Amino acid sequence: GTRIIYDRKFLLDCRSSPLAH
Amino acid sequence: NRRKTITPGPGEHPLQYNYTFWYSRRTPSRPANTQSYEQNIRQIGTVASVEQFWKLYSHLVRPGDLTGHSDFHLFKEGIKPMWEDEANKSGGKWIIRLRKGLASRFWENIILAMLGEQFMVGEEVCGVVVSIRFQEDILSIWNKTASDQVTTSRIRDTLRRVLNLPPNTIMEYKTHNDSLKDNSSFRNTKITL
Repeated sequence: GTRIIYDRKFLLDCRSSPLAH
Repeated sequence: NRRKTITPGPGEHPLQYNYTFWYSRRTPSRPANTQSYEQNIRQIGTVASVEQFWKLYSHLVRPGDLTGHSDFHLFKEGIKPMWEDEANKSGGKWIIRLRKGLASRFWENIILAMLGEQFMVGEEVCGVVVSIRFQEDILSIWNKTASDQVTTSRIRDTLRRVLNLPPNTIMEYKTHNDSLKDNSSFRNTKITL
């Protein structure tokens, strides 16, 4: 199956999303 | 199982696996046997998406600000951070000893590598631990099969890359079976360069 892969930069960018607060 | 299933919310980025945060703190008066370990470990919460991770993580104390003998654990949902768990009993861990002051940054980086599936070892990774101790702090990553050298080498090499470790960093591997035998997580480890 496919794996959900995220790099560090993407994960850090998600931190500023309103959903992450 | 009366706990509700954790799923990504609308618009959130799902993780490959759900992960559960745990916290443990050793009370100095008690011996470190299995029973007291299980009594001292607490579940903090489970996350299913990148956004849920940040929400929970941002509320946690940074490990570098903890005092005393304490540990944060982030494990795949359903795996207890204990040697005896079915997923861990044939496994082991890589250990990186950190001088004081580095734990928070390295903890975040190892978590991001695990959540982002950077290790490329299939189902092998079980979880990561940061252990705050008096003289030094210790980062570990647990995998399922200690005897699988392809997997353990790949985890070691990925760690070097994602943590940007200097080439001379000492990394030690210890099987959970050995930890059970000497009742210690970090003693008598084999030194690997």
